[in-house]
Amino acid sequence: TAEQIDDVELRRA
Amino acid sequence: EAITDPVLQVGADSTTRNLSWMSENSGGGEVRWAPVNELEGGELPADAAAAETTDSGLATDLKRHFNHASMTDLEPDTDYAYQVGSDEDGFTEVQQFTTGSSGGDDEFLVFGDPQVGAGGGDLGVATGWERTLSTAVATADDPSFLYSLGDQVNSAGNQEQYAQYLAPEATRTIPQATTIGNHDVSSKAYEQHFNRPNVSQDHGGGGIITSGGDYWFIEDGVLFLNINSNSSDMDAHAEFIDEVVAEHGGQARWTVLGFHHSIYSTATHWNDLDVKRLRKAIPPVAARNDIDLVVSGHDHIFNRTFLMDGEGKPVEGSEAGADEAKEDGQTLYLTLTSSSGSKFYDYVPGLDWEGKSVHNDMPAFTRVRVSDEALRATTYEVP
Repeated sequence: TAEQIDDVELRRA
Repeated sequence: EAITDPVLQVGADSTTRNLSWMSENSGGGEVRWAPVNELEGGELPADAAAAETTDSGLATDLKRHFNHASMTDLEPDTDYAYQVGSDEDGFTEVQQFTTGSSGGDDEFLVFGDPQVGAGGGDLGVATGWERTLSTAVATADDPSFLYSLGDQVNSAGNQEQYAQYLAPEATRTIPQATTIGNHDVSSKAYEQHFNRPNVSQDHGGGGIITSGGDYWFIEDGVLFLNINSNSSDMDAHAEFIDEVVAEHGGQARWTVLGFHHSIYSTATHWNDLDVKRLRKAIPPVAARNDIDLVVSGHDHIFNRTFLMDGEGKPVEGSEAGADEAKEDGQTLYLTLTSSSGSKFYDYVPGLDWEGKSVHNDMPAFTRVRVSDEALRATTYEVP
């Protein structure tokens, strides 16, 4: 089972 | 088996898929393909599309022969079937893959250092790679391709390690792209096993018995630049990136750069001479080409930076939170840890660029979801 360790959403300002 | 090590790979764009395989005999190699709905009793129809090899020759083991070929003019959102081989050697069993959407929401999976063969006990490492890969495929929603960031194998010319790296079923059913790591470079086996699109003849090249070559492709509406960071000619890498972005950046909604040696890691290699050279050269090139995301491996630890500027400094106010809003010329860097668990390196705290590190010696992978609005990178460990 995979466990989330990071999450980032990169957008344009 | 007369045909071994078949690998489905990305092409120059989503209308093309590249293939490579090893064969017992030389010459006459081809790939045959057709939409799945044209299969006849599970077999390709007589009038299936076919393409001869674009490159072939004696393999580095001096026994087998390597073969490269491409399927072209593929339609989006379509299930295809294919097989590779030759009249003399016979053909592989029919395999299937699906092409992605055209400009919608997409995703791809990224892996650091499988390095099959490292850490003692080939079997355990190969099993770890297979487990992470299959877990990642199950976690993602129809990933368009797999992206391995170098050191696929521990010993560059070791064909058993290549066979183990390539053994998982996903190798034949989901296209992959690879990066050349320091453990892959010292043999032509890398160039033979992988059929990369748009390989530059003038940038990042290998030698007579070493592999290399900067290359690029467009997938998921993203321009992917991939450089051979074993090559220390930084001016050549910069020229490659400048030229490809100038020619093709307008065809993509995001730009991603991949290379093996992370310049912003938080582990042992951060202060190596080759890494320091890259850390000086890459940031200004990334900034002037507005590269959005850089993905690397090499240091067997996971981290991400703050948004970084063209001088290699963290952008003021960047918090390394769940949302990062970038101005033109700002870049986020991810360092991926081992995807097989074959080895891990010690955490080095306190480096300027560290936004977040995870250093608990677990294999991991990163899932990148792509839309017009965002690149979302979600990283999972596989205990």
